Amino acid sequence: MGRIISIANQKGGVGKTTTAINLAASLAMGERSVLLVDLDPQSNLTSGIGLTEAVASKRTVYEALTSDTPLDPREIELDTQVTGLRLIPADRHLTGAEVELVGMLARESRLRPLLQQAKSRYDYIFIDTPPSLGLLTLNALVAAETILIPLNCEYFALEGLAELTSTMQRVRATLNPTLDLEGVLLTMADTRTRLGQGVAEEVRRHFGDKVYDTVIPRNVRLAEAPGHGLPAILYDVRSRGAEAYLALAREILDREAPR
Amino acid sequence: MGRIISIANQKGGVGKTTTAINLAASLAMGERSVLLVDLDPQSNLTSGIGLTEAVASKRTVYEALTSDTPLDPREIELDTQVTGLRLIPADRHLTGAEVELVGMLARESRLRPLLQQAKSRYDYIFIDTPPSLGLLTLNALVAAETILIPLNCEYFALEGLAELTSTMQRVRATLNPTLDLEGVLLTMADTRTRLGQGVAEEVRRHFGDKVYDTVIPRNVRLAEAPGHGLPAILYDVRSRGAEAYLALAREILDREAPR
Ligand SMILES: Nc1ncnc2c1ncn2[C@@H]1O[C@H](COP(=O)(O)OP(=O)(O)OP(=O)(O)O)[C@@H](O)[C@H]1O
Ligand SMILES: Nc1ncnc2c1ncn2[C@@H]1O[C@H](COP(=O)(O)OP(=O)(O)OP(=O)(O)O)[C@@H](O)[C@H]1O
Ligand SMILES: [Mg+2]
Ligand SMILES: [Mg+2]
Repeated sequence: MGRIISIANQKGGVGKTTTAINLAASLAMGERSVLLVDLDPQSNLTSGIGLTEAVASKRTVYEALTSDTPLDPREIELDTQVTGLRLIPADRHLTGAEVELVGMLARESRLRPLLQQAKSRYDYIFIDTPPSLGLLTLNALVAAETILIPLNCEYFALEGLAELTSTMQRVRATLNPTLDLEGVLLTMADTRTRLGQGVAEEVRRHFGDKVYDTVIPRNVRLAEAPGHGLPAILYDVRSRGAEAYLALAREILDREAPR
Repeated sequence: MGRIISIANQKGGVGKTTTAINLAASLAMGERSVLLVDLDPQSNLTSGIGLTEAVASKRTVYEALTSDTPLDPREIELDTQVTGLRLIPADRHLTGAEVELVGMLARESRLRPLLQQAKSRYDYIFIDTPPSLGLLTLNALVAAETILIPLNCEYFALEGLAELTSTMQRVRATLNPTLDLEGVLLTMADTRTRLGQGVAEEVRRHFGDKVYDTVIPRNVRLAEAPGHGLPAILYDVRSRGAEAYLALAREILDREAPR
């Protein structure tokens, strides 16, 4: 069914990459075919899923963004350790893309054609984005059908939401009229603090049932797993972190409209 | 003595802004005169110190970066609630700067002249940077004498260090020959986890006594304070978070060479 979902939040360190890895892996374990796209020059997704060594030069998303001849996504997709899960990787050359894209035609729409080609072969395509609202993230918003917003329950992340939703509206108005909100995911939750609870209530008041019932707790296994190049479900499937992302995957599958 | 220090780490959410606010406030409480510069379009520093409302249009760091006529920093400095602490603020217009700077002359050196003018009036100038190695951060690296690297003790942050130090070396080789490392600060430390301890040991092995003895613990007061527009020392001076940044300020003052 080829749902293209950007995982976005310009605030740093709110769990975008951790969500990309673990939600994608959980859906793949649920027998869906899933493609991950790393759009961050820091390539945490590529490294957290154990594929830094596997990346060949000229075989990353950078080529797809900057080349004028269309690229077949199969030329740059990599298999992961999870059956049914593939990755279009990034490496540090993507840093140059933010500057190079400035001078290009249709500079916010360079990723979309690549993923339109891949769409038919996957149930879900997730795009991991950098902590900014620059040209790379704009490409992810133009390429996507919906955006999933991970949000750690603290003040700066809450403050950034207004800017993110206003950018979504501008993209919808000018470049991608069908862009919608997939959902808001509360991450790194520490239920013992009033700050976390206060921010969570504020977010639910504002976004209603777009906020997932599943809340990802703070769990050190989620921070350890990428050091081993594994999603949490392969690293420690019984951890609260792994279980939370499996529950999120179930919640997303349950929300799918009957087709 | 006008020491210009960039607080930098391209990894998101490692405590750059929290360190900028609380270290600057602690040094000001120690009777030093301190200037904070917000170089992040997300303007968390400006908001976390309670000055979002006080920012007038055309009175931010954006004007200093993009104008061709030199600006006097006193035209854009704001007083804060801490005696001896001022701020050059940012607002969302700074998002445009990353694109506009691409086409400008000396595009990495637009901030430096402004701070050279301010230097004589302050003991310390701290620049808070966005989570990227783009043109805004490059301006901070060219304007600074040293960089202070906050580092949360987790895998992705550790992985990013190599890219950051290599960028420092390139800036030193091409644009700012005296750029040096001020220190590495371990942040959001959770001493109960082996991951944190393992990463901390790795960092100390690599950076030796550039790593501060002071380690900032994870403490919810540090996350609550910005929601009240206050540094932690005004919000809850007895909290472990406030005390840690006061200890860091003392450590930095002790390290100063006799003058
Ligand atoms: N639920 C969690 N519990 C514990 N640690 C977590 C959790 N989620 C993420 N982390 C860790 O917190 C840090 C930030 O998460 P992550 O890198 O996924 O955020 P991000 O939004 O992708 O950051 P960036 O903006 O830099 O891309 C990482 O070290 C990650 O391993
Ligand atoms: N020691 C700490 N204990 C608890 N929370 C902290 C601590 N330091 C920072 N925080 C909180 O963690 C989040 C990330 O910190 P902060 O925004 O300072 O990082 P940053 O590196 O400036 O992020 P960005 O890359 O987005 O600019 C914020 O919500 C902040 O309030
Ligand atoms: Mg990330
Ligand atoms: Mg910040």
